[in-house]
Amino acid sequence: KSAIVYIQELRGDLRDSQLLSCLESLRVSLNNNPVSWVQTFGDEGLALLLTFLRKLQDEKDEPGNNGIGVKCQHEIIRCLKAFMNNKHGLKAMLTSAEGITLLVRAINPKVSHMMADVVKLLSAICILEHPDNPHERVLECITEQGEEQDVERFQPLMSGMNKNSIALKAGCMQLINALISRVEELDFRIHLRSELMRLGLREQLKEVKSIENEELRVQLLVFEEQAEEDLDDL
Amino acid sequence: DGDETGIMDGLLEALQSGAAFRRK
Repeated sequence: KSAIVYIQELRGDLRDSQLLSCLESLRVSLNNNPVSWVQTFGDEGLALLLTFLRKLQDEKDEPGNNGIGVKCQHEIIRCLKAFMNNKHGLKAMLTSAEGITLLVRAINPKVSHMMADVVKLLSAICILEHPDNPHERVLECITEQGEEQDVERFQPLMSGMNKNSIALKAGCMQLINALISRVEELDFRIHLRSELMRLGLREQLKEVKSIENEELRVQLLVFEEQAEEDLDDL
Repeated sequence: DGDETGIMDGLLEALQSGAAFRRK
């Protein structure tokens, strides 16, 4: 199917199961076609994906949600990852008004496998060398989302660390490291670490240390080394 | 090269290995 056909399908009135199968097929196409195909899908395709994501997120607590909505959300996240795998897609996502906001909204500890993918994508956005400082936007969106939900801004990350999924724990640690490491001011890096410690990261780190996993070990080492370097500088 | 693909894969790999955090 061409990119245009997907755009037409996404514009139509898709039921949940139809949407899911369209998204699954779109993800395969985004992953396997040349960049020119992704470019044709472009801003318009991205806007449609983001509109669906917002709609599904708004519906998440409505009764009768049978889980397909969550599957569709996760599939959109996978499509966004494939879409952002080249400069054109990445630029389109970064310049979209709601892209990062909606990714941050998808940090949902109730859906561990989706949250693991989301926090890794956000970590990647944080470490991008870009004049707009994407890590600042990610942090702003996390702060706004916390205010909207009336919870501490890093509480969802701490809930993610609390889950049994090692992929999710590693993803949360990556995002914490990515957010802190990109901050230029020493004081602010120290502030962010103490904010996380106050929310329970200290206990989480102890638990992480007891888990034998290479991915977690790497992230723990990064966190501790950077904290030590900052304390030395202080 | 604007047509380069695999950017996100590269970033995710650098994050996972810790290479993304090494101070320059």
